[in-house]
Amino acid sequence: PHFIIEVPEKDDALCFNIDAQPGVVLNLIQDPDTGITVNGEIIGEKKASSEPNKNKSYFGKLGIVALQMDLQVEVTPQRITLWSGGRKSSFTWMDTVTITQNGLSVTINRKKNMVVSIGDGVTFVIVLHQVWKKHPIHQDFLGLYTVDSHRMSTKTHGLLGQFFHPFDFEVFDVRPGSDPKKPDATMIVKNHKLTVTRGSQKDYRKDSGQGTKVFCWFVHDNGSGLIDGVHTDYIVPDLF
Amino acid sequence: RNNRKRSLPDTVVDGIEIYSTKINCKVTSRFAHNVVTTRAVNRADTAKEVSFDVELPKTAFITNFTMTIDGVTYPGNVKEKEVAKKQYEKAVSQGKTAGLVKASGRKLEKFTVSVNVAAGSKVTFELTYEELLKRHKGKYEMYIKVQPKQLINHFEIVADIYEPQGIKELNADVSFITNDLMNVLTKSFSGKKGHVSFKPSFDQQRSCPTCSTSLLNGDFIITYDVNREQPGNVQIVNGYFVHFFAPQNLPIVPKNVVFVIDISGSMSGRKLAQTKDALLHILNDVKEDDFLNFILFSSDVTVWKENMVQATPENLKEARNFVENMQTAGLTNINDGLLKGIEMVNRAREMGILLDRSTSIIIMLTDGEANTGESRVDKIQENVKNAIGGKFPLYNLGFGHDVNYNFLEKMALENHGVARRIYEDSDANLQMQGFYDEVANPLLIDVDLQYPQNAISDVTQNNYQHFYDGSEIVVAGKVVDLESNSFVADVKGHGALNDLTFTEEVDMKEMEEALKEQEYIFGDYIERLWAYLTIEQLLEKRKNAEGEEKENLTAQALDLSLKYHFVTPLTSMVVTKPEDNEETQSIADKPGEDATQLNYQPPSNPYYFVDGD
Repeated sequence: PHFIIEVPEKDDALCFNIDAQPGVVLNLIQDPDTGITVNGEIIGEKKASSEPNKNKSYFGKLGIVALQMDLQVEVTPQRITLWSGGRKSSFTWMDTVTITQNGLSVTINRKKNMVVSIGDGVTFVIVLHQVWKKHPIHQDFLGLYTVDSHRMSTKTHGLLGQFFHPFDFEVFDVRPGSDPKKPDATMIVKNHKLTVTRGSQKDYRKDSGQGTKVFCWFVHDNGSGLIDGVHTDYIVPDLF
Repeated sequence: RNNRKRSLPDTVVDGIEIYSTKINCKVTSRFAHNVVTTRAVNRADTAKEVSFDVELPKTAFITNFTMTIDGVTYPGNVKEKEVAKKQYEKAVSQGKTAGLVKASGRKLEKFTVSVNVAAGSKVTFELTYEELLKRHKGKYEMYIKVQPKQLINHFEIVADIYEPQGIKELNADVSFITNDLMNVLTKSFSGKKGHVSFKPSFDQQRSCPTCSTSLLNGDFIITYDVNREQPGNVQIVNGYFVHFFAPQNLPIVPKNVVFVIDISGSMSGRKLAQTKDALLHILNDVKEDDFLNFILFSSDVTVWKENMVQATPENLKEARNFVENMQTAGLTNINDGLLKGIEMVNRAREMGILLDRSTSIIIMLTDGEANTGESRVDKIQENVKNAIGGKFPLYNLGFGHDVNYNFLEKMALENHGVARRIYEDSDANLQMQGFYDEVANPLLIDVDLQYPQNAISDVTQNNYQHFYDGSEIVVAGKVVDLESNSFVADVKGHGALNDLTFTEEVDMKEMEEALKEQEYIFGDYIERLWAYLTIEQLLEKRKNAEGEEKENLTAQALDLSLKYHFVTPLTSMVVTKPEDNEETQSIADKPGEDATQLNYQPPSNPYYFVDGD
């Protein structure tokens, strides 16, 4: 999956990929104060490529836990399941439905996306990416966007959560890269000096089909130097 | 005469040969249009009486009947009941009153007509009836009673089902099926279309290889369900819409059930034993989040527990013990029994004993009339309505033939519940359990179906206290804003855990195009479905209404019944038929719940009439 980190203070964005094996669960957001955790399970293509480094990976399952609300949400490209106090409600992506419950609001927009708002100031959008059912290689996958995190505490961590706090970076020495359309540059971030490449990724919040291009500085090698630790530090045993 | 009879083929019984009976069912979006056609010929040397019997569901409305004798068609004509009645005053005054339609058993009405046919003449009977198939326990059921009186050259049942949502499963259960007949029963479905066919050959109909009697005698039940990729489905055709709503996979809303049980003397013996059996089974199905209590009434009222209690394993064990030890005695004090139950639910809610997100229901079972305490039915109804205050539904189960069913039905309807008869048969316990199963799993409460205000009119009931698992809410109406491109339906309801709003948006132009291709099967079905549902609901409301309101409801229901040619409790179908060289008339009425059961004797006089309302 690709990660895009918008940095409004800089009017710019950073991005990186995380490559992991299907079945691996990554911690994306964890806030011990609000009790909110978001994890994502990796899926690959329908058929693994024999060429090394050619296997793309996506999120095939996302799990959201709001401990204080005794709530769990599991989202797959097929089904959306809510557990509240151990009791289960289940929906499909064919539904257009709004579910409200003591500060929680979940809206499923048929075959497009779902918006999960937990209390006031925490809102996630999960985008459904559907591909042709009989496509020989690709399969449906999910995207996760945090559109409001201002109620998350400063202790929030995770592959995405660590970027909810203000941070600074500096880019200089922009120079031609291996691809003439994608210049390289040097970035100082979190006390690391990194070589980054100017590129673009897509934001699918508004248009899950085409997406909107977001220009960003791409950090190579699974976000090394940008993320705290290494990406394998974020592997967790289970979705919940 | 005996020698002559033996020389005739098996197809001829008492001079009459029935050479075909065809039951043709077309179901489109749950709306069933059934045509039963029988062709017969009089092979005798003298005029003979040919009779035509069809048993149809009580929920169906007859829409047409014709007799064609030697090429001359005698059609049925639907008229206002009072108008039809006037034509028969003479016959009624002579006591010659027998209708063409009689209540027959639990679910059926029997339509019978007979006509004298001259020697060598042919007669064709054709009866058409329509009904909206209701979803129970996850299936729609179409019931056909098969009971030909003799072997028939060409016998067939053909059902074509068209469901725009796609058919998920389709079955045909035939009570008289044999290995031989299995080969002539075919069922298939693919996408939106389903097909069931049953065409036994002449020899396959024989009850034994050398018998001239038919083994076709019993129930032919087609069940199916549709795909439910979405919780709802809206269809719009020719300015009418129908909205089917049945969400799945929602948790069950905990319920608080008070059973108010009649243990008066008349319940002694088998009735009490069956009630105990049913309650013990029901207790096995009660969920731990549920709360319950038992109120027993005879001359006095006794309670199992002073308050509602949670269905913990310990409490359920105690409840079973209580049920097993119920004893009958005394008279029937319905008023105090019900008021005690209602007070118990209200008090438990006020005291915070019950879960916030839970729903309450009262189920009363009685076999008689109130005959002690407050016994005026009007007063009991008033007391119960005031005590419940619209907060929860009351379901009344009327056990046996002597029960005052109209009173129970009226009281249930005005408290947002329903009444059911429990027939005094060996399976009365299963009937009670079956009813409980229907209301045991509420998935949503206070369900409100909303449509664009200015775009629609004449909408059928669009709010319901409960949506039960395995059922379906159906709302239909007229679309007045045909210029608009989209039609949005919102359904709001409270679930066990959360509040839900389901939205269904339909592109009207797109739908019109899609359905045009299917018009050969679709036609005006949504309009007729709307008319059927509207009449059904007006008639139900009418049971509770008084004075001017009742008059208005009657007028509306009558108007629609006449316009759409439905034989409802407000209309009669006049059938003109030739008898002894002069035309006489018969009447098809819809019998009400209180109409005499079966024991129907074919009338010998050509004047038939009964007011079944």
